[in-house]
Amino acid sequence: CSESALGPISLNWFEELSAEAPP
Amino acid sequence: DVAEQLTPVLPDGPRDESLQLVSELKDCSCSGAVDVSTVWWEAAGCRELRVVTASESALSLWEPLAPDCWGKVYTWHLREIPVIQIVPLPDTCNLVCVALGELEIGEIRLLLYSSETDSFKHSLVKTGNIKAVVGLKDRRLVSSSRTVQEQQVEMVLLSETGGSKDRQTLMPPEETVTAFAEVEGMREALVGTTAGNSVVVWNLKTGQLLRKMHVGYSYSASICHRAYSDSGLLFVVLSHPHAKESESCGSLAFRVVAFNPSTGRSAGVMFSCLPPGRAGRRGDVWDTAGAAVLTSGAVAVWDLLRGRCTAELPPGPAGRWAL
Repeated sequence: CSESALGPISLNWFEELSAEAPP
Repeated sequence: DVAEQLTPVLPDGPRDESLQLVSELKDCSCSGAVDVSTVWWEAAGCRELRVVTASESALSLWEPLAPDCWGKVYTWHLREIPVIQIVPLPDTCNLVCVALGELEIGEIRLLLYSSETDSFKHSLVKTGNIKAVVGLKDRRLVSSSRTVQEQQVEMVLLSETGGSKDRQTLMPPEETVTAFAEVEGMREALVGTTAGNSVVVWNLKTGQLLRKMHVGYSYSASICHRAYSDSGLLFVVLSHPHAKESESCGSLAFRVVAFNPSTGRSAGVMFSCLPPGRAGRRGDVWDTAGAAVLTSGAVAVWDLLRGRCTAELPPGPAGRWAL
């Protein structure tokens, strides 16, 4: 699967989503 | 021994293999088998893999006595509510987790040996209308349960003595959670599938619901089995027990889907189908291998990375296989 189909990929997605999600 | 035999073929990748009967456990005293599992058990300083068998009213622990020979160590009798399934607790020693109920899981119990009292015992961990349960590494148990008003998703930290040391509530999605899967390589991440055909991701440390990602409309009622985090993507192994046979693929058994948690987008990576003309029932996944019992009573095994059925074990003279 290409990166373009999935959008920009972040290696730190877990930390980033944890910082954004409601507590 | 089996690992050593397989090593020479690994540089070329797995080849078609046949399944070989290694040993049999014969239990004349119990009624029909409900489930079977393995558990690490430590006794007299020796840690070994033992087998657990479940019937509707009892669980038995078996130890290897000699090649091809197993002896029953102990039987826990659970006569009030029928046993539905054994819940594997990865990397956990001397603890067996079992789900009991009528049609749905009504309670979860731990079975163990207490060195303090030198006796085998069982203890209650959770009751309720439990929809899904999974055992995680480090003696953690996650379950979803439902009342008329709300859904509760909870992680229980189990103690070595069969009690619950700590409980963490996880934020529930709106839809009922149908299955959970541990994320290999990320201790604090957990994925689940929902009745609305979405994959959800939690942070187990904080209980946050991080992301809900729709699987797509092509395949309904997805069940997650395993998840792997790699290179910023989340690879989830799904099965679709109610998938209809299609012209392009036949009957779908498993799919590996890559999710980008940052964007919520997904793409299919690989799919595995049942052998032609077969219909499937429940499946399970271990590392890169999938296995399922077919309605014919046979067991089929797939290499999920290649999307290939590598072996099929026909039903034996004694009847169908269970997995």
